[in-house]
Amino acid sequence: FQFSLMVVGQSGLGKSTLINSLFMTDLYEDCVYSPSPQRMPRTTEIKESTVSVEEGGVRLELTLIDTPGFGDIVDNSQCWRPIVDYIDSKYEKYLNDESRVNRGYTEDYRIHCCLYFIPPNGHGLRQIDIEFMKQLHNKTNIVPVIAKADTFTPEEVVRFKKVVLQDIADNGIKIYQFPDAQLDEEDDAANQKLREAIPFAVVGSNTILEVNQKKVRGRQYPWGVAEVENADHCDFTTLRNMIIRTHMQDLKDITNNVHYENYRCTKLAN
Amino acid sequence: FQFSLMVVGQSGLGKSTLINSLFMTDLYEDCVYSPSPQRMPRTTEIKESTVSVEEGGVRLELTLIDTPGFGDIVDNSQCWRPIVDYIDSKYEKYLNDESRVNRGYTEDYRIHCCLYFIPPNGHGLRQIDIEFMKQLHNKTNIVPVIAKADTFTPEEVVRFKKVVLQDIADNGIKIYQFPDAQLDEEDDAANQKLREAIPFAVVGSNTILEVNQKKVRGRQYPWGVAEVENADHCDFTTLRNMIIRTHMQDLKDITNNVHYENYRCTKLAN
Ligand SMILES: Nc1nc2c(ncn2[C@@H]2O[C@H](COP(=O)(O)OP(=O)(O)O)[C@@H](O)[C@H]2O)c(=O)[nH]1
Ligand SMILES: Nc1nc2c(ncn2[C@@H]2O[C@H](COP(=O)(O)OP(=O)(O)O)[C@@H](O)[C@H]2O)c(=O)[nH]1
Repeated sequence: FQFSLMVVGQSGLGKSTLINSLFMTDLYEDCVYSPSPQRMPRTTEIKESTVSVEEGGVRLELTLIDTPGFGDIVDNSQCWRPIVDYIDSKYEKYLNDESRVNRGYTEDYRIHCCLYFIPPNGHGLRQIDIEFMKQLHNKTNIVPVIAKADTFTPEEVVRFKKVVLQDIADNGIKIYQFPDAQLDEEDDAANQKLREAIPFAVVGSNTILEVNQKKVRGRQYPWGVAEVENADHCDFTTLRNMIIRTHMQDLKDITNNVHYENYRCTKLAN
Repeated sequence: FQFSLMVVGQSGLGKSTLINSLFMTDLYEDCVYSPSPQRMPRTTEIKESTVSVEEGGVRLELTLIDTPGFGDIVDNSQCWRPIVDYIDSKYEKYLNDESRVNRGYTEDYRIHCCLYFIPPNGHGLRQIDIEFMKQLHNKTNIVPVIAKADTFTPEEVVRFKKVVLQDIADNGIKIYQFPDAQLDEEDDAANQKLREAIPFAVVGSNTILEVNQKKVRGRQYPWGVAEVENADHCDFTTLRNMIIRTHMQDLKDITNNVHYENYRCTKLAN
């Protein structure tokens, strides 16, 4: 089972930590790939790395695409360009593979999901966030997440989510909707509740701490421990379940049936 | 007693909250000045507002200069330009005032201190931070602060301060040094300790909470309260003391004797 996940956002928003937390890997710790951000980037780079993980008894070949340099320089005009080109190049390759005589099994290396990290600034989306999402919402499934959500108090999270969703609506941005087609009907209330958490406010950590004699992943502050897997602290577990357990197939289907079709039609029309 | 403090940093770094916390004013709450950031700025704006505060029995006429739009657009090239021009315009005006026949009392509206907010990204200074400080370190006293320091665990704060100071040194940036000329000699050890806290890691809040039956300013998280005036939680009190109590006069002196002199000599040489 192949799945390609792209991660986009400014340096320092906790992207590598979150990826490691999501897949319980220390992906970025081993020599496969070290994302130590190029301190003075010139442009957005694309860095692929593949890791084999087991999720719910299924072997998953996960390709992670990191985008160091995005939003990190003084002039960020067009910083999404390399990302758009990269996604298109996957569609182009797939289109060529599909049209070969001996079709057989086609590897699916297209980008199935793009996690977009929004900095917890408290006011709303910035120009760069809006620009990026408008450039990509018709190319791939965008799942916006609020980075370092432990920067916000619970009231601030609620307020920020509202203003972000408003900005998304005002700008006609289409984000991935997490349809509940695959979930049991009896879960409908639960599904609705999950969807209401969008955009997910995430906290990531690779540190295991002991809280009330229980081992938890968290961040140790002098005033307490922000627990990654505590639903009262952040939406990490919700995000994890929705991307890895319940909606991975749908993310692939939408990529194939909507975004790739879009590319294909535009390409053939020209 | 007049003092002009400029505040620079991207939208959402807690600048207005910190200013309100520093001067115990709800400066931004009354109609004198509302800093609701222009959501889609085109350039850096300069916004002045004056407030009268009493500090240690002294009446202080404080001019606050906010710089909305700085670092907030997609292309931030030259976003420091309006700030540099503004500071120079104050020196220019002072130069003209000084050269008038009937000198008398000259108001001192020059910028005495510039608080530069560094986002807590964890990796170090960004290009825009370095660029800004290089453009301004010979024009005014730069006091860098780490914004929203409650985003960091104590270990992360220590590490981040180190890398920021290294970046500052590597780029030949001159920040204000908080000399201990005015502090008692017996305080030397204390002064040294204070200086070692630079860049100050700040947390601001306008919310009063009750912790252990004591009223404190802080941020209420599900996992605890980050207290603004608790030295184990952040350097807010240190910053406050150094700018308002012990070093306000020195900031004015350095502005007059070093930065203004610099401007004057350059101006007269041309
Ligand atoms: N407050 C907070 N800090 C985090 C979180 N995740 C990571 N960090 C810290 O943020 C810094 C940058 O994290 P990193 O994963 O390298 O960010 P990246 O540059 O986006 O990949 C490190 O000091 C992390 O410990 C989080 O959820 N909350
Ligand atoms: N975590 C954290 N959040 C803060 C802090 N100070 C302010 N905030 C929050 O950050 C958001 C933006 O604050 P604001 O003062 O308006 O930032 P400004 O745009 O830089 O003036 C608000 O939701 C504040 O409550 C702080 O020290 N730590």
